[in-house]
Amino acid sequence: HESLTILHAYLRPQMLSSEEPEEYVQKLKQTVRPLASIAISNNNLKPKLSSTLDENDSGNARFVYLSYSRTTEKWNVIHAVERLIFVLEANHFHTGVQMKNINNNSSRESDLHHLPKIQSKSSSINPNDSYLHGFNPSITTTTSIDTRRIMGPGDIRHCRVMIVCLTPKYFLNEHCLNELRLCEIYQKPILVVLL
Amino acid sequence: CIDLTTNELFSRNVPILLRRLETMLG
Repeated sequence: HESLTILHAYLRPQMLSSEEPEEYVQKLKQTVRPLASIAISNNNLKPKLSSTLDENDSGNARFVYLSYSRTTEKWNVIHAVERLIFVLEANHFHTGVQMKNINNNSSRESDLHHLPKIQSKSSSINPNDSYLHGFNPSITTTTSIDTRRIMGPGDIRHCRVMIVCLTPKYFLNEHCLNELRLCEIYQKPILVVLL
Repeated sequence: CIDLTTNELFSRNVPILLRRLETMLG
């Protein structure tokens, strides 16, 4: 009924014909009837997001897919993405990038040994920020001991949320468009961040 | 749309991003 009201409010001013309002409304009802039946049938279905899967698979319950530019940018987007991945992982979101420590030491200090090197213009980050969980951008580190599984578009169906790391160049990229389409197909919510 | 284009914005806005994620994941 709300949809009908919206349609009516939107379409009525654009009508050029001199139809009687009642006739017009009846036609509109006929038009939206298929939509109503779709809505009813969808309500009878189980949740179609991957949440059904996720409930049985704790690995996917907090899986966040990151869509970002793999092509050459004016600056190194990968560093910013790695920084974002680190924060997400530190806050118990899964990005598919597994950072394993050779020393098998779970202390925060040891985490500093495998942090990605951040190339930043300024060091205005406060390392005491709670969400950083020990992240210190001033430390120069290597990623050579990381064990990483690179996520691809095929993983989008398993994620709970997709974060699109937009840059002006990536916004125009076919890769970005494809991943947004997949996200739409699998009905995944999207968060957009600007890098 | 969350702006993370500078270190300062990153520090300020990442907590917002995390909160939104938590909300979306319920």
